[in-house]
Amino acid sequence: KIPDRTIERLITYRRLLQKQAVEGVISIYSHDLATLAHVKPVQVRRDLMEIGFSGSPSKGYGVQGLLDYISGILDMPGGTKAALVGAGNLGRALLSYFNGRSSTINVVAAFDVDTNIIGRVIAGCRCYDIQELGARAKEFGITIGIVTVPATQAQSAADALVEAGVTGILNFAPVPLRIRPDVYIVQVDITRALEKVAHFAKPQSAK
Amino acid sequence: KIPDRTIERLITYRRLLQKQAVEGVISIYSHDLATLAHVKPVQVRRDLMEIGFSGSPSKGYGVQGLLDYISGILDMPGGTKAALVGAGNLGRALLSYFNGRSSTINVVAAFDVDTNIIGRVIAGCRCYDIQELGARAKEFGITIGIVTVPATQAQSAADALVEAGVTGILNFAPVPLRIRPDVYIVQVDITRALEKVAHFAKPQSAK
Ligand SMILES: NC(=O)c1ccc[n+]([C@@H]2O[C@H](COP(=O)([O-])OP(=O)(O)OC[C@H]3O[C@@H](n4cnc5c(N)ncnc54)[C@H](O)[C@@H]3O)[C@@H](O)[C@H]2O)c1
Ligand SMILES: NC(=O)c1ccc[n+]([C@@H]2O[C@H](COP(=O)([O-])OP(=O)(O)OC[C@H]3O[C@@H](n4cnc5c(N)ncnc54)[C@H](O)[C@@H]3O)[C@@H](O)[C@H]2O)c1
Repeated sequence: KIPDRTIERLITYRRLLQKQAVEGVISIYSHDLATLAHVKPVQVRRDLMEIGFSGSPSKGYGVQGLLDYISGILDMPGGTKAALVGAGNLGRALLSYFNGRSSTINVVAAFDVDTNIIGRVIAGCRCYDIQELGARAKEFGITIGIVTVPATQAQSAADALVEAGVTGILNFAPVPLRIRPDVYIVQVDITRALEKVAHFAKPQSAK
Repeated sequence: KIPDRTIERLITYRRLLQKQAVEGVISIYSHDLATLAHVKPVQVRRDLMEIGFSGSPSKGYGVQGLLDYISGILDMPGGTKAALVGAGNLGRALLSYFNGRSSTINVVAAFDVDTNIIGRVIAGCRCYDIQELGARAKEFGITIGIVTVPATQAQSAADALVEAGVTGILNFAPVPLRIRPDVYIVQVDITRALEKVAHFAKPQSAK
């Protein structure tokens, strides 16, 4: 298993390489990729050795080849299908944004308890009753879940996702989830981020 | 200046203490707070010593007293006023959520370039033309900014915020901002979080 930190850097390298490819750059040296990624050149070389990619240091790495290789490590062949639970304000913003944006991760179904939302199609994604999560997860091959329900509902939404067989959860509710250790959780805590900015922006916590 | 990690833990302690206060709990021992916060008890005691709070370990800490003390450290007396730049899908979801939610951080104005959005009031917050950011920042006493514009516009939005005098930025655009070192930046990268979940949810990156 590749460590968490390495995966984060690979995601950064991929995003940078995609930009290089769009700008027509054919090859890139490890020290140039390192500068763009704000890491040391030795870190880039160590990461690429860890994933088994050998470029010729004298000519640099082929941008497209490295890009494809990293995508092979990061992505699931055939793509990843996600369910979004809680099609409220934040959930709908996420659906609009991710609709068709990624070739490997697709939000294929949304789920809610609000009868005004169930049955709607939001940014190309149909919203079902949460009761149907188990059946739809099997039907669509859903393996990850996005939790955008109110804090008080987050644990039950997560439990329903795990029950439906997901192995990864992206949680936006500001509560820690108690989940089986074999399910991978990433927490995005927007409120905490805002509070941190507000604190360090104060004059006396000056630099 | 209190280290970044300590501030993150204080934000966690405050959230937990708020919940305890709501549930009518009067005092709490450091080891109980530590358990809730998923840290070691010695870490809680060290953090509270660092901010100069002395409770009596034998009776525990007074919940309300500790809560008020931590808020005094974290918050700006008189509150923090924020500007949101880019009142699109994500921006509007943030405005709806933070409207009146916090007593110390308030989004007091939004800014956009889209004439269909400028002039609207979204969740109690008026949207102005980005050209007015400087004048309005002075008028409202805005000290932090939230960037929810497209990636290609993020640097110019951040520059406009810094020009208008903000000292902290919460950036949702998936690009690193090049900003003066005395402006504090927190990056929330939803796309990276989703890609990480998708990777670790794969069967073969198994646990
Ligand atoms: N909107 C933001 O900018 C923001 C910021 C910080 C944190 N958050 C967090 O994100 C989450 C969503 O926030 P929001 O602003 O979109 O809230 P919201 O109230 O607009 O949306 C919540 C949605 O979840 C649905 N729901 C409730 N219980 C459910 C259940 N058991 N199963 C399925 N659906 C259920 C509701 O019907 C609603 O559509 C919250 O936990 C909130 O704390 C949001
Ligand atoms: N929506 C999401 O769930 C999501 C997920 C991941 C990342 N993001 C990032 O968040 C940002 C916002 O995403 P969104 O989905 O809300 O996009 P959006 O297109 O819905 O909204 C962007 C808004 O910014 C405004 N704008 C453009 N240039 C501007 C400028 N120079 N000054 C002020 N306003 C300007 C537009 O008029 C629009 O209202 C993007 O950078 C996106 O990459 C969003």
